[in-house]
Amino acid sequence: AEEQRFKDEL
Amino acid sequence: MNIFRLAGDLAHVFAIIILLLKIWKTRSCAGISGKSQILFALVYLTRYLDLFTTYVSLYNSVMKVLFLASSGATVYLMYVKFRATYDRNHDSFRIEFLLVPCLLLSLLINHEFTVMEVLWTFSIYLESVAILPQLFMVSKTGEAESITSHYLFALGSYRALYLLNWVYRYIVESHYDLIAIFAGIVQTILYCDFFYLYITKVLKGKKLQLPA
Repeated sequence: AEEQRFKDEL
Repeated sequence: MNIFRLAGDLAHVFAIIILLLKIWKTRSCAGISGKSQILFALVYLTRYLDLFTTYVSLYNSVMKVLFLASSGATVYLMYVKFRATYDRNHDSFRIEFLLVPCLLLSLLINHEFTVMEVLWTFSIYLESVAILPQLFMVSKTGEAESITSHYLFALGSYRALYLLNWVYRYIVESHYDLIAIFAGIVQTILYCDFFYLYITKVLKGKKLQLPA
């Protein structure tokens, strides 16, 4: 699994 | 998009609408913490800076504008239009004790040391504690109007539903964001005792009375 910032979330 | 995130966003919108209606209909912001509302406005301002630079979807842009506009309107109603009804004495939480640690933590722990990323991280950390002045005010006054408790329930549910959304995205998309998850868990835990009181009291038609 990859750790990342969810850019599509509010 | 998944059902948990959609439900979370709708609970968030519902909370904001409840609050605006309460203030507008009763023409009073008694029992509401203006400091928490200032912190929420700051959360949206620092998180949605990319509103004009990054287009994700119509839904995403509309919701960002809605959150920015509604938080601004709430602060305006509380500190300008209905300022006479603002209970300054009970809204005494020192928000600098929240702002400074969140700022320092966002400089230390972030995904990328850039202005946008640090501000986004600051907004995530700040959002997790932004409700504290409101919960502090309810504990000081010892009670809350039922409309205020519905507002808090919807607001607390939004981030709890986001936790389910992150579990879903971890399972389905095998992606996760530890900063958002950690802050979201803290944020939801802060509501736990309120959730308990809400379910055991308010839903039974009683007033929300905190043990003084």
